[in-house]
Amino acid sequence: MKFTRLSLTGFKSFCDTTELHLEAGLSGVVGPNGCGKSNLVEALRWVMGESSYKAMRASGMDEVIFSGSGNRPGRNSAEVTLVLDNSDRTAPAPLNSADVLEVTRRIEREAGSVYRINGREVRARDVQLLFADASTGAHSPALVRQGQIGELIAAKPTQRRALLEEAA
Amino acid sequence: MKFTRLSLTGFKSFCDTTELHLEAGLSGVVGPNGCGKSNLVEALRWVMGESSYKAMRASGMDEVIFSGSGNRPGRNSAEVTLVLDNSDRTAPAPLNSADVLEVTRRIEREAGSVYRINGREVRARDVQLLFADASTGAHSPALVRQGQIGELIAAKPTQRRALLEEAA
Amino acid sequence: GRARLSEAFDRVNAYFRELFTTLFGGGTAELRFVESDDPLEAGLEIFARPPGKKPSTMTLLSGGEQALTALSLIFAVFLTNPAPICVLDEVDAPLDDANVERFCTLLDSMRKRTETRFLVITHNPITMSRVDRLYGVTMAERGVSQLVSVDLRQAEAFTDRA
Amino acid sequence: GRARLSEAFDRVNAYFRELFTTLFGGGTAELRFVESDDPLEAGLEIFARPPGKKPSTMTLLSGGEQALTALSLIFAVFLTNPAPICVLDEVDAPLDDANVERFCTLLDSMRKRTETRFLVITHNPITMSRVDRLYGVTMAERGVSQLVSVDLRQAEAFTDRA
Ligand SMILES: Nc1ncnc2c1ncn2[C@@H]1O[C@H](COP(=O)(O)OP(=O)(O)OP(=O)(O)O)[C@@H](O)[C@H]1O
Ligand SMILES: Nc1ncnc2c1ncn2[C@@H]1O[C@H](COP(=O)(O)OP(=O)(O)OP(=O)(O)O)[C@@H](O)[C@H]1O
Ligand SMILES: [Mg+2]
Ligand SMILES: [Mg+2]
Repeated sequence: MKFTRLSLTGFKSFCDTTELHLEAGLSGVVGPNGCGKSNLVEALRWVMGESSYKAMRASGMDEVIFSGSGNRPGRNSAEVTLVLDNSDRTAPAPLNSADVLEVTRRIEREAGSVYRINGREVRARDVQLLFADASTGAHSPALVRQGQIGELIAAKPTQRRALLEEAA
Repeated sequence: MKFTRLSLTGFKSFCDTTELHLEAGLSGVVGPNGCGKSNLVEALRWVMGESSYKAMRASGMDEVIFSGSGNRPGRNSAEVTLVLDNSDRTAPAPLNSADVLEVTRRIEREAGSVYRINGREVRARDVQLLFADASTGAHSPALVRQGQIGELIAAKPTQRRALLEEAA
Repeated sequence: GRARLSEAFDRVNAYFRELFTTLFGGGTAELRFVESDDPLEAGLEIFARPPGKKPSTMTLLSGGEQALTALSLIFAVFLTNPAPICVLDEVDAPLDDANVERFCTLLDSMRKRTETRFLVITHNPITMSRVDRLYGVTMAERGVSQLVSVDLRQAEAFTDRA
Repeated sequence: GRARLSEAFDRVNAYFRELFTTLFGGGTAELRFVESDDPLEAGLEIFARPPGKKPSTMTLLSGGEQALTALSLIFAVFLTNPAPICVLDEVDAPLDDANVERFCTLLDSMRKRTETRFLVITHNPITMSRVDRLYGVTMAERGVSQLVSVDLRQAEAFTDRA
């Protein structure tokens, strides 16, 4: 399973629809402080089923919806789509017949999130399991948040062991 | 009261005697990772009477004594001297008759620290009060440790208020 | 006691709002007591709005924005009661180039406003170019630190290339 | 259960020791279970000795040394069970130039060893010069983010000069 594209609409500072094409190898993401780099990669964790708003640096999940800026009014919904190339057929049945899997999460203000895979509504758990099967997911140790290195160093030994459990 | 010179002998990675002349304005300290920059400025906090080994990144105060390296054996004592120019006579009596104040802290392995001001032995408390009177000291908010910015951001509101109390 | 803390709060808050706007080139911020009406019991909360953005909780701000906000608070406390010495250990690490320049400009103004001596530990070439002198720390012999003076023009060659 | 965790530990530890020595250009390190003989109850402690130095507790290591040690652990876990995507958000912030080069060399080797796609957020010009492509995030309109492709040669002009 390969990750090919991430689309964001109304997610945090990405008011308008933004498409990131994920290619092989090393892609750098650059820009000034506060321009939205961390927001961009948070969208990836969010669409993979992150259930904790604290892991989104927020005090409530609605805070991931674009809240407005100087000229623009806030929005009432946010949507992120992750497109997976499944030509190697490594997805779990019954999703494994499709060449392409589109995973979408949409949140409506005060109405919670809805998940879809190839247009069909599924539960958060289904999305989390899909990615867990592919050795990834919102809590993958390969997704290193800004400041997480410092947390790992300061962590108590029992907290660090949780990292090992992700590997097992 | 002006800070004019800091001398270190056997303090952390500074095995040999090192002298830092403190001059007016902005002095930059540069060098590769792990070469000793943070150690150098920790010596300043230490000689001003820091009583907590945790604030020295250690698990015991003896750990500030040079512990040896590839070729060198460890030492059994560490000494730091801070030289103050008191020509403006702002020091507390009875220290205020001297033009120059030399504050020294020496630690002997398993025997604790001894403080001296101009050669005369004093208590840790006397050194702490001297610097507190001069609006400085080991806990001065103007001494920002590596990573302390992150701690301030993550701190609970009641912890941050302690900063205000230092200003009052 | 209570009055003194309240007065310190007002002075720090005044500097904090000024420094935030200076470091961010705009925007607004302030400190507030929270969780109790009694300043001796209350906590200190930071409310920050970078230029052009809606006010939001500190947690939603970016790494660099949080660092600049924290620096505004630290320098606000400093200006309220200037210390003879100020040591800043790699505080510029999360800042982009434009913000490092503004941080250095702020240090310049602190240097003019106070008698304070500043020691700034950094890996950032911009900061290195804006201080009055440079000291280098080396470990030519493994595990043993030595202090050297560094010519500002040598700085790029000297530092960081372990 | 217990056997699986123990086996994961051995595999991670093997990678950890190798990666540490690669990133530090020498030295030794290892992971140990502490506080309990039962892997399901024990904590994970890190023992690290940079080249030429005596072994010491993690807390005595420098900011950059701690970051490299943590990165060795994170990549060790990664190699044990490679993910299709790896995102690193400003992990190079505390590193000096020589260590950033070693970190980038490690990323190169990961890229060859696995099918993983890497997204590396950075302010560091060396890292920018060593990735395969660059995406820029801007806020031309205040408070609104946009994604652009950046020519590797434009990178220095584009980024960070807000
Ligand atoms: N729901 C939202 N609506 C609008 N703006 C938001 C929302 N959530 C966060 N933001 C803004 O996004 C900005 C933070 O973006 P982000 O953390 O991605 O920055 P960054 O590019 O990673 O910067 P740095 O280099 O400092 O880490 C903040 O200024 C914040 O106000
Ligand atoms: N008592 C001691 N004896 C010998 N070496 C010590 C002692 N205490 C600490 N060290 C060594 O000092 C080094 C850390 O130095 P320091 O924290 O000053 O580095 P730094 O220059 O600030 O690096 P960075 O840029 O990564 O923050 C560590 O490698 C540590 O092993
Ligand atoms: Mg960020
Ligand atoms: Mg340091």
